[in-house]
Amino acid sequence: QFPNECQLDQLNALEPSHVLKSEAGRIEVWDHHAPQLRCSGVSFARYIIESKGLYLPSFFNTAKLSFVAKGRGLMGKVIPGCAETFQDSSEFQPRGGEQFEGQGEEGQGQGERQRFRDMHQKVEHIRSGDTIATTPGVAQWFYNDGQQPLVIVSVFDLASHQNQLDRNPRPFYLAGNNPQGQVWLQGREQQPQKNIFNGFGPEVIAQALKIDLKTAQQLQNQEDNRGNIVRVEGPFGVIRPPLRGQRPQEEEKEEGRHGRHGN
Amino acid sequence: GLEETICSARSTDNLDDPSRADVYKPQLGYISTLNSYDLPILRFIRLSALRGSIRQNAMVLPQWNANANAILYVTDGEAQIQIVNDNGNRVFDGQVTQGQLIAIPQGFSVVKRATSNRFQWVEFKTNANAQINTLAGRTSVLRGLPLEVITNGFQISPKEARRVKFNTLETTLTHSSGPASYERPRV
Repeated sequence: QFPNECQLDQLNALEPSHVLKSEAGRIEVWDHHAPQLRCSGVSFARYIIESKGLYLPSFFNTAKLSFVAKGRGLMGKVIPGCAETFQDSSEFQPRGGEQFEGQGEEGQGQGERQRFRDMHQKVEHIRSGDTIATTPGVAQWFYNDGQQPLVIVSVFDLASHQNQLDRNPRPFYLAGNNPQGQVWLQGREQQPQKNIFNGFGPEVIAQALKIDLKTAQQLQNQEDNRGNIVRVEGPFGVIRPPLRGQRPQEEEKEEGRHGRHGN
Repeated sequence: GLEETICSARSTDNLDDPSRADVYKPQLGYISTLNSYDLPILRFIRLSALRGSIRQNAMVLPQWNANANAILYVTDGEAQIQIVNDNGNRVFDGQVTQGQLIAIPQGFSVVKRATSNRFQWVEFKTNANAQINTLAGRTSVLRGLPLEVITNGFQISPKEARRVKFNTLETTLTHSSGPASYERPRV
């Protein structure tokens, strides 16, 4: 796309050129038009997520390799077609009953039904030093459950055949927004970037998700100006396995209830 | 060895046979895909195809192509299509009819609803194993997200988040109560 893009006579150390501020953090983007990045066919970004900050799910047009430079947190990817293997099903209803609002669900056993509080795809603990590979089109979110900022740096492989758009990093937001717009793009009139639901008619969303029109409009986040990293008030209760050395919460609860017993 | 390998390589498959459909709902229609698992030569040319046939008021749930662009060509009937770009803007909202073509770039979300008795189309995808991700349904991205992410992301109650996440049990095709108003594309 760029003739002679690797005729480099001088290299420079690069600093971020754009900062996107959100309620609970910021995203710093390097100018991928800089000659050495253009030659390499990549772009680069740094995500700084404050304590209790949630980077809302988004996906990219490129493959991405990320490195956790500082802090710790949780990460979830949603891979198309994969099962919700993380399930919270501590309650049992011997006489049956609805598991979810108006819908039946799996988990029906012999004469008894499980009631899922939630079920979702894999959630992983991440900490400083972790390297995370993400394929194009796969939605990803991060949550900072530590006390210090969670810093993640990512390289986006723009020149790979897996990117079938132009040589620009293009985030697609499933939730949240970017009021500043995609400031790193050249030749495009900048306008606030909204989530995908915002683009569909609310009645289409209502029909597809079988929800009421009001909820469909809420999914469009039109009055939301928190950006793409939002602050979570209260506990962040996703299902996740304990870290090595930690015991599962349920096990601790059980022990507290019944005391320790030998076999 | 060319005779046994390249020369004899299978290069043809038929996508019009409903009996080999990958997605089939008698009241709504069917969708068949052809990728390099079915036809290995597609691995070399890095292309794949999809054939769809849906009845009036059937909806193909909103989805995006994770790793491919798609070229949609209408072979029969009419449908209303909405397409949303990376900026969250609707870049297409209109009726497509037999003989028309529309390109759907990688990552752009699309929803299709048949507005004639039968809507049939073929999609060419620029990846030998094109993958889709859906926005609604049992295998959708919303279903894979924790409720906490949905409640915090959309500022909705846990009860609403449950409905958003679990109400649609279909994966690809569903009933649509009727065509939406044809608004001007919000570019």
